[in-house]
Amino acid sequence: QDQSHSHDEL
Amino acid sequence: MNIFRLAGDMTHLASVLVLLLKIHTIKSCAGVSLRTQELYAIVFATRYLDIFTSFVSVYNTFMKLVFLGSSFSIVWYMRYHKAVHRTYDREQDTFRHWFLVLPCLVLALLIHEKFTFLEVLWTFSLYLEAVAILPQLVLLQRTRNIDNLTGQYIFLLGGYRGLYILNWIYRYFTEPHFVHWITWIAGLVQTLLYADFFYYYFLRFIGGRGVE
Repeated sequence: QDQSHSHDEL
Repeated sequence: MNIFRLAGDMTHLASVLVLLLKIHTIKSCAGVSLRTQELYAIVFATRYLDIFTSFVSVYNTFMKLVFLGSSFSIVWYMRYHKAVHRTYDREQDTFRHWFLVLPCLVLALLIHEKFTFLEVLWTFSLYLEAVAILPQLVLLQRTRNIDNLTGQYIFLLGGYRGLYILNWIYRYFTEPHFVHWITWIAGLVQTLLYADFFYYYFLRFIGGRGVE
């Protein structure tokens, strides 16, 4: 999964 | 994770704990807008849909469950718990909050980073969160004087996104290609909506009296 679109923030 | 984001998450956590404390211990939701709580439940429900598909960290999953659980239980308390519901100010909490949902959904369908179901709903949750406090601020104007717990709840809720802005500035300068205009603008609008409240909160806080 491309990192740019995995939301790591709440 | 950086100190700004951790501080932001802890401030956000503190805001829901203060509200749960108020509602659960003194069984009162006086001065609290049920409509804002309903909007926040929708915000978390649409933002954390990926909780089952993409695992970021234990912390991330844990906090998502806390925010989902607290927002829905606050709505349940205010709607169905007899003692708490009795203290809900139905006549004053009349902001047409459903009128906020549709424009946010349309905007998310028009402006998003990626046109997928999860991403559009995630973007919708950002736009909705930016305006979710409006019913609460309107209720605040009408009820004039509010108790300290409600004032602290609103202060912490407004402060958390402000700390997130510092987090985004920090990440912009430390991580290449970290650019999320949609998140930044929505977060800025959200924080600016509290400007008026912060002004009076600090005035009263310095004066040592309740928030009026």
